[in-house]
Amino acid sequence: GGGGMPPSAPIEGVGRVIAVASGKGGVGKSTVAVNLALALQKLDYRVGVLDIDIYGPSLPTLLGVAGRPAVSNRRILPIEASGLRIMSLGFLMEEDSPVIWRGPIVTGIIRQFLRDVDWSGLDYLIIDMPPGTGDAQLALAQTVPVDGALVVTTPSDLALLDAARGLQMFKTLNVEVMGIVTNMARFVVPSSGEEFFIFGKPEEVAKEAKRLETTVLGEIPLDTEVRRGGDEGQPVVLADPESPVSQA
Amino acid sequence: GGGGMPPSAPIEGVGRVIAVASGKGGVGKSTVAVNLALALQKLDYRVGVLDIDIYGPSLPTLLGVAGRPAVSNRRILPIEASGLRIMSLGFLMEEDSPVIWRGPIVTGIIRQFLRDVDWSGLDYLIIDMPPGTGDAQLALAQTVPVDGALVVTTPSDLALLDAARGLQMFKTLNVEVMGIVTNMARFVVPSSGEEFFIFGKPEEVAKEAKRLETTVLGEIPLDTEVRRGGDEGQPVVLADPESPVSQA
Ligand SMILES: Nc1ncnc2c1ncn2[C@@H]1O[C@H](COP(=O)(O)OP(=O)(O)O)[C@@H](O)[C@H]1O
Ligand SMILES: Nc1ncnc2c1ncn2[C@@H]1O[C@H](COP(=O)(O)OP(=O)(O)O)[C@@H](O)[C@H]1O
Repeated sequence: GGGGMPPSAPIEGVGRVIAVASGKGGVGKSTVAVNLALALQKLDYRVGVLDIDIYGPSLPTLLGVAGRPAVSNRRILPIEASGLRIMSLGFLMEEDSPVIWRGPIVTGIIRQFLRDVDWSGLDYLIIDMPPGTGDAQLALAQTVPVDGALVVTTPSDLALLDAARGLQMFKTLNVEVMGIVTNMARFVVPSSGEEFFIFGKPEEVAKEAKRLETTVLGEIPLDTEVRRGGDEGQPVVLADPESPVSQA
Repeated sequence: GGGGMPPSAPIEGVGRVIAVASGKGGVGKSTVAVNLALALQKLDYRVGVLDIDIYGPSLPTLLGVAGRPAVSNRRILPIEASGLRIMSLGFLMEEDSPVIWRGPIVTGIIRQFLRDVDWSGLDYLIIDMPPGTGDAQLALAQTVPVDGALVVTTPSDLALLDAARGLQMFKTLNVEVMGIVTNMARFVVPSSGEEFFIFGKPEEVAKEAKRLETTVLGEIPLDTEVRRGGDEGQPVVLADPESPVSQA
């Protein structure tokens, strides 16, 4: 990092900060982050979601909400949607205009989202992470203490390779890894019940979890309704695959 | 960019540079890049592939090859695999050790891969891009003239949103967009021929392509064999969905 790094300090008024991550893109981090937030909210926790995928913010689409955040007393107020308090660069930019910024700018924005947004009164703040192990991940880990990280992957070797990189990164940054969520685990043909392991067998994730000294917390099937729910801003709250998470 | 940016200059001895990109992760950029390279090689072109996904290099896995690149006359020699000349950070790092570097280091590595690797004698150099629209994309576009960009997407709104961001970025950086490749377009149940549009309908991509004033070049089905081929380092060369590309 640069000189004069502000010290890491907890976010005022927030119970626990949970990062939903993976080294790999497109494995379902945002989908799982929103589902986890809704599952915790149904258990009557007060939950916020912060999208720090600066280049590809998808939270506004996933929750079907638009709007400009208001500012009060020099603090940015999160947007309210589905009983959650949320923030994303997607609320500050035109929908498909590319953010062509370099690392230091990304770092500055993430610090502002963590420090200057009024997150007070939350039991959980869920952080939807971008792919990779670079500026955004460092900005988070060096700005606030993260209580736990969930790593999302599909069973494919290509995805597991990046998930392992992401998991090892959390270890290096002293963030506790709560476990792995296997997404797109199997496709079941509705009419026949026939199963297809398009992205590989879920056992591969269990093997890799063992090698990385962690556990698989839950499994989500590859399901058209999950994709449709995200596209239409009506996320399908899954039969709580992360239930072990709420005990975290 | 920083001060003292070296001017953009063509890569010595390379015919055309084609970027395979998307704003979105996990849509099949690496899979399509390798398939495109193999399809061009089968047409007797001399082809190289450069993986500039610094945080998640997958080229070594996709082509099932390992090894340390040699250096000769102060130039790095690409690795030879399946008749292609290839380079990736994956050849210089332990397989799952995370690269926790900030933007400026990523930029430096990409410049070295473009300037210091001996790519001479190639008709095509295919660049496998990372997700996002940040340091890596800027490093490429500001270092060498890129002859064309292929944007890969699935039909899902979430993916199309990021694909549009990536496509608009290329326009901003004056890189010609050759078209869009629709990946994971449909899943066909082998025994019954029944079709499932798990990631959405391909027509959605055609609509978006029209809005973005470009065209859909081809479609690849969601197919277990494509994933298996990538995981096992034996890429399935598809029935050349990109054939329009070779006319590019
Ligand atoms: N279990 C699932 N079944 C079907 N589609 C899914 C599932 N999980 C995610 N998707 C879809 O896969 C794509 C990637 O998901 P997303 O949450 O954007 O991943 P990430 O945040 O890792 O990039 C999206 O189009 C999403 O709708
Ligand atoms: N047409 C396809 N059918 C089935 N699986 C695919 C297909 N294309 C890509 N995949 C799988 O999807 C995942 C993402 O592909 P990858 O090429 O790594 O995407 P990206 O480079 O965009 O991150 C990998 O596990 C890959 O094996």
